Amino acid sequence: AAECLAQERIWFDKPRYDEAERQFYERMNG
Amino acid sequence: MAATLYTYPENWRAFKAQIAAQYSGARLKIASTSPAFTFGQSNRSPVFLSNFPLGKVPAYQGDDGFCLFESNAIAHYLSNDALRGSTPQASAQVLQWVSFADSEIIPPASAWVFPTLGIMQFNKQATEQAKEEVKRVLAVLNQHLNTRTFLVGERVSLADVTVVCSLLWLYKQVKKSLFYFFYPNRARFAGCHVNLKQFLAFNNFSILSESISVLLFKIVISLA
Amino acid sequence: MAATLYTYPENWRAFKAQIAAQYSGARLKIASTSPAFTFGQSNRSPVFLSNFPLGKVPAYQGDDGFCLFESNAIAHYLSNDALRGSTPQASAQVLQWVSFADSEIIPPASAWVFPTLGIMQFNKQATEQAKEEVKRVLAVLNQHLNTRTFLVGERVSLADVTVVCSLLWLYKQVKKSLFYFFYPNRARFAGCHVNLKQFLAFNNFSILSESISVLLFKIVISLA
Repeated sequence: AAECLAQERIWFDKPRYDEAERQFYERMNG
Repeated sequence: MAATLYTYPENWRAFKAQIAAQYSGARLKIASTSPAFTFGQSNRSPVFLSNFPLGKVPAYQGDDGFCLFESNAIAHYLSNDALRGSTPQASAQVLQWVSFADSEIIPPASAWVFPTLGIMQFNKQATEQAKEEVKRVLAVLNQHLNTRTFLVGERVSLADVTVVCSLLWLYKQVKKSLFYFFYPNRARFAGCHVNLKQFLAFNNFSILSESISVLLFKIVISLA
Repeated sequence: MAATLYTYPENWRAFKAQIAAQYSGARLKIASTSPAFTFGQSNRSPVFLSNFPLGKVPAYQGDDGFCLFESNAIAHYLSNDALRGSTPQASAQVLQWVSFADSEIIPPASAWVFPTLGIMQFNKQATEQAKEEVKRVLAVLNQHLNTRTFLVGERVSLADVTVVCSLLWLYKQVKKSLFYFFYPNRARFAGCHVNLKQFLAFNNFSILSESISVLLFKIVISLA
């Protein structure tokens, strides 16, 4: 199961992207 | 009284709900600028967090007090049956493409576009990898649209709305490079969508439709 | 003839569809081991890719030839109205928690668990960050479950099935550390779920239910 799981496409960095996007739009919105 | 959608301006995730409301006729007030709503402040208030514990937008509040977060759930709620898919198979296919947009388009599109917006550090290898991923995903869409104009059935559905909105950033930020491995079917599909009146209700899409018509024109030239 | 679900053994994404079928009574044949299906080979065959262009599993094929990919769409299709949410508000809330599981639980849970399975390089900082994210997400679930047993309405829905399945690897791999910032409500919710007969149909859940009952027991002790 672990081997198969390793082939899953997971967005591991999503929290980092969410945080970057949040900061970007907070700056945009003053 | 109309329901309220809390968001910030130019939020493609909120567009899904706004377009759905256009199609279904649901009345929706957009709270995206001060004093109605200031992203970074209002969504941190205890009142907002008691209704929307993640503090994320878009966030929906009905005039009956019904609250919803997660953009796909809001768009689905504001849709009509035609948009959601009017048979069990069609509604499952709509959810299939909605999941596809979130799991296959957004991650590489964000990895490619964020550095161009200055949101994240540019990394050549990561960007090249993201481009290849986007190319693979557009190829899947293109193949599916070889024999179809819409992703599900014979008319616009939430699948189309979600996929087009998830591609918005790419169209706006990396249109030129997108063109070189762009697929005629994709442009046609997006073109036919964004020229629909419901889509053009947003200035965003009028820019998009202009660029896509340009894109379509270029592709016709290139094919010619 | 029953429909076929192509997957690999112990695939938590496939469990959502399997549990939904248990509840709805949909007949489903699981193709997860050779010769019926070999993950890594069968899903690369031209026949499979013509039906499922991403080559991902789980993948569903009805006895009428209807094909579906993306696990949430398959689980939704195999559900009954009770699981999907029987009112517009309930079905939107189900989609809200399904999106929540995919966008808020899976990324940090995978970042934490994959290194423990040896399928990803361990990185202390990334693991600590993932733990904090999981803690934040469990706190949201815990707050919501303070006054409820189920995520939507008064009975099990696809929201519960999806969230519990998305937490499976956490329970199995990092149960102990999960416990220290575990929340009583979460364990109760998961415990009451995984002890339902539909869930225990899978050996996986019997392991899970054992560990959750243990977890519940510990929490009762700790609370006492």
